[in-house]
Amino acid sequence: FSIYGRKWQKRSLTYRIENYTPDMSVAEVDASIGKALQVWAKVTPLRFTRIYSGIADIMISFVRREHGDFNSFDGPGNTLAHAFAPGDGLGGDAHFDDDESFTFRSSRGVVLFIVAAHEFGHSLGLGHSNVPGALMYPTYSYRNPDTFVLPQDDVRGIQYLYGPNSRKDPSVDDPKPPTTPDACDSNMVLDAVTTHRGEIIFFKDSFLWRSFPQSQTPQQSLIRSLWPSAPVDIDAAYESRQLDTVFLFKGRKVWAFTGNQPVRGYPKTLTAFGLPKGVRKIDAALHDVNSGKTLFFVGNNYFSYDESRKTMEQGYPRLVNQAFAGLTRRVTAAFQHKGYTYIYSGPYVYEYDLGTGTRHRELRNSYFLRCT
Amino acid sequence: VPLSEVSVEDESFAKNYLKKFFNLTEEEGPAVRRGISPVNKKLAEMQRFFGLQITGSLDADTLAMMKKPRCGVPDEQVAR
Repeated sequence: FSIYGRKWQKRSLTYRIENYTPDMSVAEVDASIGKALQVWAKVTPLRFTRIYSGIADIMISFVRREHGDFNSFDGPGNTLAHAFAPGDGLGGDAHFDDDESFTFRSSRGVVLFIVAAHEFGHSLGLGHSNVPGALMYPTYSYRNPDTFVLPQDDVRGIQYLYGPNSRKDPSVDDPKPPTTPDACDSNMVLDAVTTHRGEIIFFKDSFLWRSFPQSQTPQQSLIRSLWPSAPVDIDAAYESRQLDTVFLFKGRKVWAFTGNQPVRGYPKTLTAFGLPKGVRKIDAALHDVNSGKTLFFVGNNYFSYDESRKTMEQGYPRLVNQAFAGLTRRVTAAFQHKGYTYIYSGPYVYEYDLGTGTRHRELRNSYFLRCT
Repeated sequence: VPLSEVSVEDESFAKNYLKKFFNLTEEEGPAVRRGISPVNKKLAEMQRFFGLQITGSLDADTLAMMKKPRCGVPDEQVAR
């Protein structure tokens, strides 16, 4: 996190909503703004009171283009909003670009609650964070307002300025602030790994890392920065090069994306891939480029799906260790790279030659997902 | 999706972006031309902040990051 070096000297602040966006109802705007302020009130001694006339500490308005503060907005896209650091006059004020399409909770548009919570971070003295996934990261990505929990980096930032909330009811068990997964954590167990147009993508919680062939440094971002309608905490993923499509699995549902566009007709259920109705989730998926078959790992077993015929092959499920010698533990992720098959089990990666069924090496996560 | 090349419009867009969000000031005088250009320095600063590969040049990933919807911090904040 970063700070501007300015903070409010008082703990009780006022806010006023000067006008409304036509994109949402008055009640939705009121609720989004109120909830966005509570994000910060929950973890600090700060308290916010709404006023309906006069000058509030935080004046909130929806404006377009040039709006009197010499920081013009730029029409739809790019800049969504801005807010001023604590102080008199414009200090603390938050302006929202009304050329955007604000929404209450839909991923088709910009969720006002998320943008407002970010801007109020500025209103209270926080600058931008360089931690992907932090609320104060400067770029927008969709998050569900109903399940939002202020990330750890933002909690640390705001408590550095104002301290923790001493009036918190100890009987209320708040959800733990989410932390950003660390590629240098040698015990991390990845959710899924897949190739994607020459890159390797590693999934963990609501994050992914993209590893480019020409770069040694994997790039971390939120899954929803790449695919706004994608699920988080996925179970498995694979790429079909024939279809130029990446499939993401979570529970009984499957999502599909070509490039960064969702494929029409998805999400579908696991049964669309020929898996029995009794399968509630898969552990991992592996697309074999040579045979065109996709293997779905479920517990100690695996199924084989024929991509060209779009049917499940006869004689499955089979035991995993029949095809992968010595593999007795649950498969957590799998992918192919340069002709070899890599099976993840916990923090370990096993290198196989699928043609001969032989195991070559035992590796660690960091072999592909480098700690930099 | 990788971009094949960076257009003149993209370069101008990137310069404006760096002026707005990374305090890029116009380069002037021979001293600047002898060293790394301020644009390249600011590009490296931006790439470091966003965890991108630090090349100091305007590549497809950097441009894609610049074009993402974002918060526009007011200039007054920097002055303060």
